[in-house]
Amino acid sequence: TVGAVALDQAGNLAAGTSTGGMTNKRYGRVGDSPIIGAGTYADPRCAVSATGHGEYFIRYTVARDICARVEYQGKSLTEAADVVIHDVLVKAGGEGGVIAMDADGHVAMPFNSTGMYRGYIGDDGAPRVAIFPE
Amino acid sequence: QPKWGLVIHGGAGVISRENLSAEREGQVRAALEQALRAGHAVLASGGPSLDAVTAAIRVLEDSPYFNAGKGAVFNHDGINELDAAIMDGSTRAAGAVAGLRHVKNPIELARRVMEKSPHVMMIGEGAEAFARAQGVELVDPKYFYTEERWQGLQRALEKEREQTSPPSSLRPGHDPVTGDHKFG
Repeated sequence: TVGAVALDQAGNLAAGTSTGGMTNKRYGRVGDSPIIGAGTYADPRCAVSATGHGEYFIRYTVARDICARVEYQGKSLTEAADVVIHDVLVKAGGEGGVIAMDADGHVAMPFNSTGMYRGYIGDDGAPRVAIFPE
Repeated sequence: QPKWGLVIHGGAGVISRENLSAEREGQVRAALEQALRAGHAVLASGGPSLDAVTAAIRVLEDSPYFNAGKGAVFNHDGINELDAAIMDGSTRAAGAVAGLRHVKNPIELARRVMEKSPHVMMIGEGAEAFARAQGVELVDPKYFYTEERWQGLQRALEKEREQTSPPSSLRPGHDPVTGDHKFG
């Protein structure tokens, strides 16, 4: 699964996700990536793209849950994303991670798996890429 | 904090340092950087976040190193089935597609669903008919073939034959070659 979230110079957020699904899947199984609110979500305050065990991300509407915590509880993006990935999802048994941005340009990239291919680039144009929890 | 920017991911799972060769890691990192630069070019020129997201994901879809587009995994029948979604935060407009077998860049079709239809989600043959109507690039399914993903399916099928329950379709696939425990 791959994904991106962006904040443009006009202050608008967007999120996108694309995937090949799961090896050996059957019966037209669909994961969270194309499900708005589960694997992909954006509103004026928050944008999220997820990657992980899709069934859990669908049941816990992970992407929307993170943005709802920002919207209704006034949580910071980092706090909201960390709670959902490291607490809610872990307790449920779901594995994976998200990338997220808010309207102020804050970035969160939490994951509870051993690694997540990920990267960030800001207005300085310097790309930063990571795989493991470094 | 930056005034604008882009974040990407290329999948999560059991990615082992021992099984990720230096060569492979370099290739993955280079592809991620290429995607970041593609999105950054859009944002730096004042382009919208939707264009930046689309540009970055297209790069990752065209790379054989990630489970999307060119590098997609195979389903039980040896077919690549692709899904994608995109959402505009400023308007909450959204587009999603699932079960595609011929669309080279599913993120592009998801965006067409969002911008050129009154709907949010299309699947399977209907989605591909919409792609043809929109002039979205279609490819022979052979385009998506990679030997690594094919062997991954063969190992999953073999493991399935050795086990009786639960069905392997309910568990994430594990690739012992890359150590990459990929989820959908």
